[in-house]
Amino acid sequence: VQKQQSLLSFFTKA
Amino acid sequence: LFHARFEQAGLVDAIKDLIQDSDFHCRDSGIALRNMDNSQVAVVVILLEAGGFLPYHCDRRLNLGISLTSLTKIVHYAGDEATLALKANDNPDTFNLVLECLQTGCIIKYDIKSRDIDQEHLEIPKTDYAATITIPSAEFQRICRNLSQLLESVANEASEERIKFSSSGDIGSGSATLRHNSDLTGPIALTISLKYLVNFSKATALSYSVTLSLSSEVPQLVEYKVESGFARFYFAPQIGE
Repeated sequence: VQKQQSLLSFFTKA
Repeated sequence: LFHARFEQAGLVDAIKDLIQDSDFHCRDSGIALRNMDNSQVAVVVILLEAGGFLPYHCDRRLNLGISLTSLTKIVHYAGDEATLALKANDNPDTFNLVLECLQTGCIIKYDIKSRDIDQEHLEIPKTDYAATITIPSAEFQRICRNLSQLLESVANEASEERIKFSSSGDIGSGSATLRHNSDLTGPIALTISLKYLVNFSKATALSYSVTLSLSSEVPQLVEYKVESGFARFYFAPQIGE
C-alpha cells in the first residue's frame, strides 16, 4: 500500500 | 503603472485545478507565482520573464491577488486565439484584464478587485535528481490520460534508454514505455499519483517537450519550458507502508 506524503515535509513555509 | 500582454493564456488552464487563488508577483524582471495546492501534495511555480511579453512595463513591485477560477472562466470564453493583458495603476485594490481576439479585433475589458491572499512564501531547496528525462509533452499526456482511465497511481521506472510508466488496480494492470536519450546516474523506481500527473499534463500546449526530474523519496519535478520562462510542478512522493 502506498501512502501519499505531504510536500511540507520537504519544502518550508517562511 | 503595470502593463503586461501575454499570448499563452492556456497557462491559466494548466494550473486552475491545482490552485484556486494566487498572488501574482509583478516585478520589472517579470511575473512570478509560487503556490501549494490545498492537499499540500503539489506545488506550482511559474516564472514569466519580462522578455516574453509584448509589451511589458512594471515600474514598481506589485502583488496582484487573482482568483484563478475567475480568470479561467474569462480566458475560456475568449478562445485559444486571444491574448491576455493585465494592467494596474497606482491603486493596488483593482486591476484590469483585457482580452483581445486578434482575428476579429474584439476587445473585452474587466475591472477586477484584487483579492487579499494571505500567502506564505515557500522555500524550495535545490535538489540533485537521479534522473532528468525529457520526452514529448503530447506523449506524456497521452500516457497519463490513458493509464488514468483505469488505474490510480503509476510506478515510474527509468533505465539508461527507456522510461516505463506502469500501473495496476482492481481490473488488472497496464504500462507504457518510452525511449529517451537523457542522462541517468542510475536506474530509479518510484510511484506517483496519476490524478496529479494528468493535471500537470494540461500544460502540454505550452511546450513541445516536458522534463521529468526524478529521484526516490524526494519531490518529483515536472517542467514545461515556455517562451522566456517555465511552469514547474513539484509533487510529493508516495511511500510504501
